[in-house]
Amino acid sequence: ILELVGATRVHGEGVRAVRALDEVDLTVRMGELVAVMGPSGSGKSTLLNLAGGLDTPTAGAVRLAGEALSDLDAKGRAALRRRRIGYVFQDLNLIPALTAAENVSLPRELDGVRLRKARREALVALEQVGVGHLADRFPDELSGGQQQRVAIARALVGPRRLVLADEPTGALDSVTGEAVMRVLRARVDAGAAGLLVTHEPRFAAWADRTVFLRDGVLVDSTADDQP
Amino acid sequence: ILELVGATRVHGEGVRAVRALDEVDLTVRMGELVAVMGPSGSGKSTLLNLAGGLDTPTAGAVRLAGEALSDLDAKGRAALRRRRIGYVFQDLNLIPALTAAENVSLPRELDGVRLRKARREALVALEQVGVGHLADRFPDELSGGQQQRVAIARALVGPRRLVLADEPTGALDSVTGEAVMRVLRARVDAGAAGLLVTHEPRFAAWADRTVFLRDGVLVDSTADDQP
Ligand SMILES: Nc1ncnc2c1ncn2[C@@H]1O[C@H](COP(=O)(O)OP(=O)(O)OP(=O)(O)O)[C@@H](O)[C@H]1O
Ligand SMILES: Nc1ncnc2c1ncn2[C@@H]1O[C@H](COP(=O)(O)OP(=O)(O)OP(=O)(O)O)[C@@H](O)[C@H]1O
Ligand SMILES: [Mg+2]
Ligand SMILES: [Mg+2]
Repeated sequence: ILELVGATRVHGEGVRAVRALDEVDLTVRMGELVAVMGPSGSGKSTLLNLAGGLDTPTAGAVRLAGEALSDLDAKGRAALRRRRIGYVFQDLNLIPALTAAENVSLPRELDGVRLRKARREALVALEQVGVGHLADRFPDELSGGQQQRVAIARALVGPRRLVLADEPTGALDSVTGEAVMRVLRARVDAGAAGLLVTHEPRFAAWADRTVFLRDGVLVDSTADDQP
Repeated sequence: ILELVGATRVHGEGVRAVRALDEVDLTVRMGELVAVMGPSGSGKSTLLNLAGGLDTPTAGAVRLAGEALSDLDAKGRAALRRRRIGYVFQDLNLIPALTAAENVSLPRELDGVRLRKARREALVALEQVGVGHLADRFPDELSGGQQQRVAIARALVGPRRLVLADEPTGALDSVTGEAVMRVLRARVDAGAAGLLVTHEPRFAAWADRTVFLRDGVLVDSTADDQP
């Protein structure tokens, strides 16, 4: 379970201070996919970065399975991120010097999984999102949508308990996008908690509920957030 | 006027050869916006890279205002790209060490435009796409959608005769996306030729016609391509 309690993030100080996220309370249970929508600049990526321990809140708390992320040291947070949390970043973040399969298997290899097993898992994940045949290409030999699907495969490989996806279908046509959502949904149905940022209503429809951000504040939600 | 005649692009050789674009004929007139749609990996970005002289065709010709791009030397092509052609790349390509305004004014400064005038033009272009207030931020201080709008402003500033936009609204919600399309359309109505890659039918609707790519081949078009 993921819990954000009064999560606030301010960039800069004094006159230049920008309140990117303001007192956000959000709970996401295992097996639940929550969509986050809102205009450009409303705080969606900031919310995902705090939820995944990639950024630290200026105020408030972020808890994963009851444990406050701020109580962990840098090493503990890095292990949690590598093992438990899968990310699809808005700017993809693929390593140009590694092939598609190597990009996907890297988090598993860092976790001590043997090379042959990590590669097998990577090929299965790439196959699931329709780019298995491109496993041995480098990122700059792939189209934008193919690169995005490699990033999705990387986020889903291994025992992820929390999946954070920032516009995972941004560069995809609707047929390819549906295929990606099916894989993401199956992962959540198998027990992970999921947060999906999207501006496409037809993809938000795959979520159990949708919350709306405006200027850093959660202004609405399609279902009651309080259990 | 932009003309592609038998434009073909093959990556790699022998067994690993990939035919990204295959014998594409396409004419785009001044004042005309043509949308390009097609599944992920179908050759859309390849088409835009050839049209803008960023990549050289393996076979066939690309002509801009009657002049074959292959007849120009590297310096001539670079000057043409800087002065006449505006690009919005799929991976944005903003320079992290420059502010939003500096990223937008750079092509003009390289062309010998004085700093104060280049900055004034940059501020107007940023204002048009709704991010004028973020002119002095660096790219990593902006959200994904805000960065995309900076890239669009850079493509439109100055006397562009050809505008190439690869999913310019990919990271934008529909309200912000409409605002961007309005600016792009106005630029084309003022006399530029425009090529727009999008997978969103509602944005393709802003174009005069749409062509469809599948496995590198132009398979369909919403209006007669022959004049
Ligand atoms: N350097 C390269 N080496 C080998 N193949 C390549 C290279 N660059 C692109 N390709 C292949 O060429 C094909 C066309 O790529 P392109 O980037 O034009 O697709 P696209 O239509 O823009 O897709 P998307 O919607 O995913 O951005 C793809 O199958 C891609 O894998
Ligand atoms: N390092 C930073 N310094 C200052 N402001 C920042 C910084 N990073 C983000 N911001 C601001 O915080 C706000 C929220 O950004 P965020 O990236 O969360 O938006 P978003 O909802 O993901 O938008 P998009 O849909 O465009 O990706 C934006 O107004 C942005 O300009
Ligand atoms: Mg974002
Ligand atoms: Mg592309």
